[in-house]
Amino acid sequence: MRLTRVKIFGFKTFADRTEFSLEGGVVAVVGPNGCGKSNLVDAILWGLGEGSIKHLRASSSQDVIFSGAQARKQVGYAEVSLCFDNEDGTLPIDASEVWVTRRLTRAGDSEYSINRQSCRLRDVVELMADSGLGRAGYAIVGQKEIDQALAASAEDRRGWIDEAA
Amino acid sequence: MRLTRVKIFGFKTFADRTEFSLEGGVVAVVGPNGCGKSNLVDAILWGLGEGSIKHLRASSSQDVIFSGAQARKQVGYAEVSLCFDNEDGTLPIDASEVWVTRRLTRAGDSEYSINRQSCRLRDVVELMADSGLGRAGYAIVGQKEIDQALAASAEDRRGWIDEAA
Amino acid sequence: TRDKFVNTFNAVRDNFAVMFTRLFGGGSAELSLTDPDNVLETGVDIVVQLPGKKRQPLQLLSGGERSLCASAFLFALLKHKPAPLVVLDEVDAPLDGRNVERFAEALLEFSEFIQFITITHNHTTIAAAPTLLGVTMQEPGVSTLVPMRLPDSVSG
Amino acid sequence: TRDKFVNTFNAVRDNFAVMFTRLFGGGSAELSLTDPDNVLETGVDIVVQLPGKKRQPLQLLSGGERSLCASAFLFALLKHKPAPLVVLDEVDAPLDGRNVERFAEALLEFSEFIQFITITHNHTTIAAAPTLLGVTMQEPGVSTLVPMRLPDSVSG
Ligand SMILES: Nc1ncnc2c1ncn2[C@@H]1O[C@H](COP(=O)(O)OP(=O)(O)OP(=O)(O)O)[C@@H](O)[C@H]1O
Ligand SMILES: Nc1ncnc2c1ncn2[C@@H]1O[C@H](COP(=O)(O)OP(=O)(O)OP(=O)(O)O)[C@@H](O)[C@H]1O
Ligand SMILES: [Mg+2]
Ligand SMILES: [Mg+2]
Repeated sequence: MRLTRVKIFGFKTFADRTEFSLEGGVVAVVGPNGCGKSNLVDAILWGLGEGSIKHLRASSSQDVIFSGAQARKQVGYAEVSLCFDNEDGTLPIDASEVWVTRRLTRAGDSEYSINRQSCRLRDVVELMADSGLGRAGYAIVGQKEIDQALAASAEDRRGWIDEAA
Repeated sequence: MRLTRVKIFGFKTFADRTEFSLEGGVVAVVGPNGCGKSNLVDAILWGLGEGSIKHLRASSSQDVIFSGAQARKQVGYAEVSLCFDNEDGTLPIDASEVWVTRRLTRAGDSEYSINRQSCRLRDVVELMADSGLGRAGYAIVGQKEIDQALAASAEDRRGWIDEAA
Repeated sequence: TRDKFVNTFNAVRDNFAVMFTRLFGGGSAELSLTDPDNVLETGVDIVVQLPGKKRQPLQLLSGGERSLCASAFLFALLKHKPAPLVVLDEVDAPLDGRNVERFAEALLEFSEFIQFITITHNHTTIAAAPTLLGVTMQEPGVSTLVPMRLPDSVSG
Repeated sequence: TRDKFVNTFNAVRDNFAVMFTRLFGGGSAELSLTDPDNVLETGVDIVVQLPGKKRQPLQLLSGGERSLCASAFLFALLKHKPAPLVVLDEVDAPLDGRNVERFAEALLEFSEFIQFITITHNHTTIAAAPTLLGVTMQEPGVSTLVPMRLPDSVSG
């Protein structure tokens, strides 16, 4: 399966509707400090069902909703939609294209959907499990993960080999 | 007081006798990965009496002695000498120039001297205390310290202000 | 599952040895079992010998060496079990000129079967990437995307 | 000692506000006491407002923003109580082009009363530094120093 399209609204600094496609290969994301590059990655992670707000650099769930800028008011919800090409059937669902959407309102209401069918967070997490994405996978690597890879105990390292089995 | 000269022998990758002077201003230390830049800094920290081998990326004290390379045999000891200009009398010693030397042999014997007078580690540490150098000071800053500065608790941060008092 | 681990370990171990030498332009490294007789519970250790140097404990490695070594391990896992998407957030920051070139080449090779998103400030990585996605704040505090180089334009 | 802390805090707080705005080219930041009525035990908090943005909790800051903010705090302490020697090990690695320029300028200004040794791979920092000390391994595994630019040569 491949992630092919990403749609973001109201997530962190992405106050406006934002879309992009991924066509394979290496995409280098560039821009000045604080412009939103890591936030873009956070959006993908959150869309995949990331449960731990610490991994999103937040202290409360609603921290991920755009809270305004000096010349822009805050918005009422954050929403991320991820589109997967499932031609090879890796995702355990009978569809060649799979849209996963996650929304969170300021009031704290969460909504999830798979191909427009409302579902629960655990359904999204289960769909993604064993795809190599989401927390079980080693899909998102920053300086912390790099440091950990070597500083980790021999047991932890064995765990990663188990996950690649 | 100012650090003016550094002499290194047998410390980590500095297998040969190495000397340099510091003339004030900004010195940029450059070179490829693994060539010895951070080791140079470790040498200064060690020369000042650094007691914690973790801060030197070592697991045993003798790890800091040059252990050899593919075409070079190991050496038997590590030695670092630091020369301070003490014209302004900041260091509590009656001398306008102060040499501090530290040596460690593979057998585990440690020697310290101040202006060629043999002394103990604690004498070096006490000499340096309150100079802004050594562990009490904030003289050596890497990515970890930067992360800590912001991640630290409000109490720790107050501690740094106390140290600057 | 015992065989599964052993097979996976052997494959990843071989991949790691190859990727390490490739990324460092020399030297050698090994994954080893801490307890070979107890395969169900054994841990996995890393031993490295950098080009021209002797074997050293991992802690003594430099920042860039650690980063490149960890990348070799990541590539070794990915070669065995590719993830469809791998996001790298400024992992090339500690690498010097030669190392970042070899790292970028490895990324390009692996990108035949893995989608990489690599956040970077590094000019070598930027020059090597076929696709660039710019993120800007025209309006302060609000991010917008600026596609800067499309996959079919082969111009630098 | 109560007055000593208050005086030190006030000075560092003022320095921090100035250095933050200088390094970020805008915005504002404050040090604040968590417990102003209990000066002997109070902690010290940081609140920042980046240029064009609203106040945000520190955790939401980007890698580069955190690094620059911590540098502002370091400079604030040093302005009050200079250390004779300050060693920086690749702290400019997460900074973009504009931020690293402002950081280098601050280093130069503070270097009138502080000796800085800054380990760096960054071309802006290297160009700005009056003195360069090269470290090489002509012989693998063995470090040697190569003075590359002396303080009195003002040529780039
Ligand atoms: N909910 C939110 N509302 C508004 N702004 C936010 C929100 N969450 C985070 N931010 C802002 O996003 C910015 C951080 O963005 P991000 O981490 O993506 O930067 P970056 O491009 O990765 O930068 P760097 O190169 O420094 O790593 C911070 O300035 C932070 O204040
Ligand atoms: N006692 C020792 N004997 C021999 N080599 C050593 C010893 N201690 C450390 N080393 C070697 O020193 C190297 C690390 O050097 P150092 O940390 O100074 O690199 P660096 O120039 O800071 O590189 P980077 O730019 O990647 O941070 C490692 O290759 C390590 O194996
Ligand atoms: Mg970032
Ligand atoms: Mg280093």
